[in-house]
Amino acid sequence: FPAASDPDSEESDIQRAEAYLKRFYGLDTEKKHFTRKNGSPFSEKLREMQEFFGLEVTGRLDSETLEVMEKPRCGVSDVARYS
Amino acid sequence: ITPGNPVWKHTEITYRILNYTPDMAKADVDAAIQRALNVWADVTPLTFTRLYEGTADIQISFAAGDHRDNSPFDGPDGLLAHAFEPGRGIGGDAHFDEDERWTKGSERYNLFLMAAHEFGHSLGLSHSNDPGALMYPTYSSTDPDEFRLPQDDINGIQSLYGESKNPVQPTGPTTPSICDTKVIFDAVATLRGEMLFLKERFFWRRHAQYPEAELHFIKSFWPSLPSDIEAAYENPEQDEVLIFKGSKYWALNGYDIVQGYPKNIHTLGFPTTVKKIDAAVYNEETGKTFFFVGNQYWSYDESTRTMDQGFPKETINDFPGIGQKVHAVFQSNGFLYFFSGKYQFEFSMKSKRVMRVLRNNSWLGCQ
Repeated sequence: FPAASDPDSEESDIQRAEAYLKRFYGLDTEKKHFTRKNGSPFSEKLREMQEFFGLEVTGRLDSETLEVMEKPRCGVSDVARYS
Repeated sequence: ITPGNPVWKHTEITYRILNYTPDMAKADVDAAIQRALNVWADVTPLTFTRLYEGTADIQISFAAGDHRDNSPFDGPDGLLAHAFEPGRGIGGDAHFDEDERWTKGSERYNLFLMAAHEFGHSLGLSHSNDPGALMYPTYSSTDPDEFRLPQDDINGIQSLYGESKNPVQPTGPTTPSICDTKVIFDAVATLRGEMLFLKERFFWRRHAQYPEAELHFIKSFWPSLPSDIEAAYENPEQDEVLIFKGSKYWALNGYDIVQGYPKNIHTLGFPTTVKKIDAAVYNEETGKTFFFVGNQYWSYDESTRTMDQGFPKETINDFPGIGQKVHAVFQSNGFLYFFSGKYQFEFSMKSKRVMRVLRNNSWLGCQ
C-alpha cells in the first residue's frame, strides 16, 4: 500500500486514462456536455470500459482499471471512423 | 461483430505479405501468417490464397510509429497491431508494430497468436469481452503449440460466414464461469493468503478481503506451466506451491518456478504404479501432506521428506464421508475442503466428519 498518494502521479494516471478512453472508447473531451448528476463523459466511458473487461463498474479510476489499461493490446482504434 | 456487420462478399479471400520483420526468419513469418489464416479457414467456408503481387484483400505489413493510416503505433509494448474491417482499399489490412519483438515461440509477442487475432478483425469480428477468447483485446501469454480457437470466436465468425464445410463441425474451448455450480476444479491451493482454483487454461484468484475471484490464464503468471493441472498444494513453511500434472511436478515461489523443476513424482516416494496425483493438501497442524490417488491416499512427511509407512490407505476409512474420487482439496481454518464431483465437503479434522456440503463454486463470489 502506498504511504501517501502522489498528486502528480494521480494527475498523470488520469491523463493516461483519458488518452486510453479517447483512443478505444471514443471519449470526446472537446465537446461541451450538459452536466449530469450521475457523472461526466469520462466516468461514463470508464464504466463502459470496466463493464467490458469484467471489472467492478464504479466509473472511478482505480488501480485495477489502470492495470488493464496498461496491458499490451490490439489497437483497433479507428474502425468506426474507417467504416 | 463489428458495428454495421461488414463482411467479405466472397469466400475466396486473398492475402499478401508486403514486408517482413527482421525479428524472425521469413519462412517463420510465412508459416505464422498461414497458420493464423487457417485458424479461421478451419471453422468457416473461407479459403485464403496468397498473392505475391497486386492488391490482395488482406495486405499484411510491419511498420513502426506513424505509418500513414491515421493510427500510429507507439513504440515497444502498448499497441501491438491493428487491422481494418472488410472493405475496399485499406479494408481487411493488418499492420504489426515493428517496434515489438515478434517471435515464433512463447515469448512476447508470438506472431501467430497476434496475427490470428488481427485476421479476426480483417474478417469482420470486433473485440470480445470473453477473457478466454482470441478476440479479447489484450495479449495473453499462451502456448502457441497448444492453441485451439475458443468457442466464442467460432460462434462469432460462423455467425458471419456460416459453418465449415467439414462434415464434423469443429468445437473450441469455453471460458469457465464464476457462477457455474457444476464446475469441477482441476486443483485448489492457497498462495500467501489467497486461494487459487485451477481449471483448464485458467485459474481464479480469490483474496479473503475481496468478494469476487479474478479469472486469469495460468500462462500469464507462470508461462512454462502446463494447462490442465491435476493437483496443487501450498507448503507455507517453504513458501512454495507444488503443482502436479501426470508424473511431473513443479515448485512455485510466487511468480517464479523454483530451479531444478519439474521433477518426477516418484522422487517423492510413490511407486511406479502411481501415474498421477488427483489432489493434494498440506496439513499445517501435523506438517504432513496428503496425496489423493483414486480412492486411496498417501501421507508425506515434509520435514523428513519421506513418505510415511503404512500408506496408501483407503480415503473413506480416515475421512468418513469422502468416498468418491477427490478432484481437489485445500485447508482453511482447520477444515479440509474436499471437491469431489459436483460437491464440496467441509471436513473437520478435529471431529473427523463432514460438517457441511457446499456448492463447488461457493468460494468464488458469484453474485
